[in-house]
Amino acid sequence: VATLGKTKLDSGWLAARSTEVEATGVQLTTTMPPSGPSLPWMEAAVPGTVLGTLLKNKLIPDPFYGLENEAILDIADSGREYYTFWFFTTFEYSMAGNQHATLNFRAINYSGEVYLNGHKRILTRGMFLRHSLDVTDILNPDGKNFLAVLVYPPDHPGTIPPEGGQGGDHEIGKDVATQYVEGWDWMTPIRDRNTGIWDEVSITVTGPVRLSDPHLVSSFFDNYKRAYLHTTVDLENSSSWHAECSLIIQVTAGLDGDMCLL
Amino acid sequence: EHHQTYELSIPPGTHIQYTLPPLFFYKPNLWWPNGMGKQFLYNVEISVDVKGFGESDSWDHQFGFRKIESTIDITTGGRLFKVNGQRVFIRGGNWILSDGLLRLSDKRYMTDIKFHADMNFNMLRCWGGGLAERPEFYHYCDLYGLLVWQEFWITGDVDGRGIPVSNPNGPLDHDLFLLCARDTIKLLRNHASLALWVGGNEQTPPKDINSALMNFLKLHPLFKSYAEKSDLGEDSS
Repeated sequence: VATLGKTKLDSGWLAARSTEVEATGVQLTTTMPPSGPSLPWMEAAVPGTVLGTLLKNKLIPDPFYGLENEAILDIADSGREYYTFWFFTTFEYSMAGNQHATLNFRAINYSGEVYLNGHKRILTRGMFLRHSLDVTDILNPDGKNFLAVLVYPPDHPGTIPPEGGQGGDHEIGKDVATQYVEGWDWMTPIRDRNTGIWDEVSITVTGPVRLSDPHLVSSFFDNYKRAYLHTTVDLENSSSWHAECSLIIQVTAGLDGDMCLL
Repeated sequence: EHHQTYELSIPPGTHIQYTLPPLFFYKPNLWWPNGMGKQFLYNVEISVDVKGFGESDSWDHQFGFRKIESTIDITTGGRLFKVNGQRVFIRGGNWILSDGLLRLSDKRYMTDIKFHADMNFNMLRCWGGGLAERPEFYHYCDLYGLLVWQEFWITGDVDGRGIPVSNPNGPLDHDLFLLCARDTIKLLRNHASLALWVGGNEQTPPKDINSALMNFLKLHPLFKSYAEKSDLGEDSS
């Protein structure tokens, strides 16, 4: 039975250019999963970018040495499909009766389709957006799960004028994404525009009630002699019954080693 | 007194927001920027137990008690910062991101940020054309006392400047921008080092985005009314 809490999915990922994969997302996560890092699949950098994955596999020169960035195909010349990649991994999880599981992406650039055991979910656009998918009902009961994510580059990757210039042709600004990737005075253009699953991926297992987005604020009185800690928290009851809950808050100050002051 | 339990009942299939009664602290150890004192952090743990199930979920965070104020000086036009009532001479650096391929490991953040603290900096400004930085970045800024000036994603690419002239009205999808902004605020808002949110690089965002951002970043109304009801003399920012 899965223990409560978060498990990062940060190893064992594979990646492949989407144009070189014939299987669909449903097939990849049911009957035709990749067998390992053999062409077109390669070991992936997750979290990371497509360029990071290509560099990890020595398929591009390191863009930060000399003029080697010039040898990497820019998305404006290659088209978006060239940097549209599949990412794939497997993980094991078996759930108990009242447990709930969410699959979390802390940030994807720029949009994606998620397939888990043959079930499809579409992710909203936006580089700076967390995604949390309830996957309780689609985890495999025998514990082995197949996860594939098709990641699309920004909608407007833009082009870099031959003479250079800050922000290229500014097309990237039409999206909600980093803008330095079109090149500025201190930075050459990033050829894939930082496409990828660029931040943490995790599975969270909870009971029927889930906490999210606590907010902590302090206020002070009498020249900082008296202070108050104000807290709000979101609670979601995913069960089909009234949940009688105890909400507990505890504030401790570390003293030494395992000792703390309560 | 810093361990409290509250009973509540949540209907099936619902999402609620619960405000806990404030916890009182007498002379808490304060969090200070680099060079002004210790970066004292308390561990805040919140958990929820469900009758018939046991612990259902938990969360914890290292929280620093500090009060950060900033105003524009009318004589110089510069921004003045105070932390815990003390004026701070800002020694800041411009931050875009740690690595262009976004290899943002915990170790790398720790090394980069400690390096800035060792240089005697006390502020990092996260430029709007770079990243809304990650919780690991903020964690180390909390630990090493680097105040953070975090900008949203408006630069010369989306304000009508540049050659060729960029779209003057921000990104195409304002609702998407605001969705991402709201989520980013929720991701980062509890960090002691977070000192200032700024709409964009060297200008204000389009009107609708700017006013929505200002609205998102208002103090929680219950906190405000609590402060107003108090007759304890001093305000609480």
